[in-house]
Amino acid sequence: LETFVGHQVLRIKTRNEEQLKQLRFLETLEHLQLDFWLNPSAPALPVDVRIPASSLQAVKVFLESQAIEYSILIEDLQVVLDREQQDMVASQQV
Amino acid sequence: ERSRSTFNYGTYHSLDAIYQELDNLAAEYSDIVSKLQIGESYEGRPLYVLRFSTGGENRPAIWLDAGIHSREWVTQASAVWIARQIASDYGSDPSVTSLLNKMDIFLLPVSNPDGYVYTHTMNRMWRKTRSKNPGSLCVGVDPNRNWDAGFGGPGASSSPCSDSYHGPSANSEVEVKSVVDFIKNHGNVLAFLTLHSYSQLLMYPYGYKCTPPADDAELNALGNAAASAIQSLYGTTYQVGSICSTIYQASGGSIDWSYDYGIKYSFAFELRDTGRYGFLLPAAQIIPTAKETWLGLKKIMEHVRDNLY
Repeated sequence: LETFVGHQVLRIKTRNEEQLKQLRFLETLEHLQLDFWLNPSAPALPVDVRIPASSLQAVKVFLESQAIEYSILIEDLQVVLDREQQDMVASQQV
Repeated sequence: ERSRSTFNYGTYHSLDAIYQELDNLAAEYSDIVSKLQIGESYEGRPLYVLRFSTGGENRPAIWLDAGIHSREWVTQASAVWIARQIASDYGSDPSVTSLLNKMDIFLLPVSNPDGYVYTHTMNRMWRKTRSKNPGSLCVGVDPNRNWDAGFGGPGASSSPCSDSYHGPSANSEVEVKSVVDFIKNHGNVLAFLTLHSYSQLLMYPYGYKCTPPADDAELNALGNAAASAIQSLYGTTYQVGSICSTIYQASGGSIDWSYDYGIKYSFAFELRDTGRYGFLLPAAQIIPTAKETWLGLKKIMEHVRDNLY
């Protein structure tokens, strides 16, 4: 079973096409193993991306260097998944 | 026990539990609900469709599917809740009763069962099918890039390792081909509605090109009416537009194929998130999401019922 301890989901708000282009470039870097939940589309729409713990630092440095605004949507993905599992187990017991 | 479902619609379930509930619904509402198998997934799992019908031969029909991207659990959960709602509304809700007296509804709650089982057992983030790609270590095709509509065009990847890999050819995924064949064989499907998540969008064709569809005005007006119906319950706001104008060019999508095949009322819903969990919507939000989504679907279905073509 794949686990996602330390993975974070960032919500990125771009201001213009240039910043979208930077994110599309990021999308091409397969070694970062980024999982775009909401792909770069239009400046008005957020971009949500799951980032493995090993890539977090590099991605955040990149975003900050490009002055691309982001917030943390999910602090630790595994915590959310564990709660989801608990909900299902609790329901089955009921 | 079988006649009184104990299925908890307010939580997520395994594929087996969902399939059992489909049997329960068919047993409990045997006068209007039947379960069909339209094919098998790559790994041999049945593709079950619920048919809601009050008789007649080859009536005009509405198609509704969910879960083509397996990790978007709220769509499969909403589809099962909506199935029970349709069945229990017949005979009591005048709108649903008149709809089913004129048309049939076909509902595929789990379009991608292999992927769904994989999200329960191996990788919760899995989105694609589980087909093997010859010559690649990477598995799976994005089933919503595999339809014969601008196949292989912008917004889809040719790399088997990408989450938006379009596959070796259109309809290469048996999960997609089974739906295409079913709809072609039926020959009288007038609406194609598909549930995705997330980000509260109600979209119509096209995605593979950015030219408006011939029925742009009607689809936009109907989409906005459906979005208002959704918003009326809990205030959830949807954005309405074509795929290309709302998000981006994405080729090989299901509603582009259905629209080009002649199914005018083709819509894709991106269900809610709470702005905090993306597609990992907490189970407590399944029923509110299903309820509001049903209001939007019903608005579209009523329009189809009153505008057969």
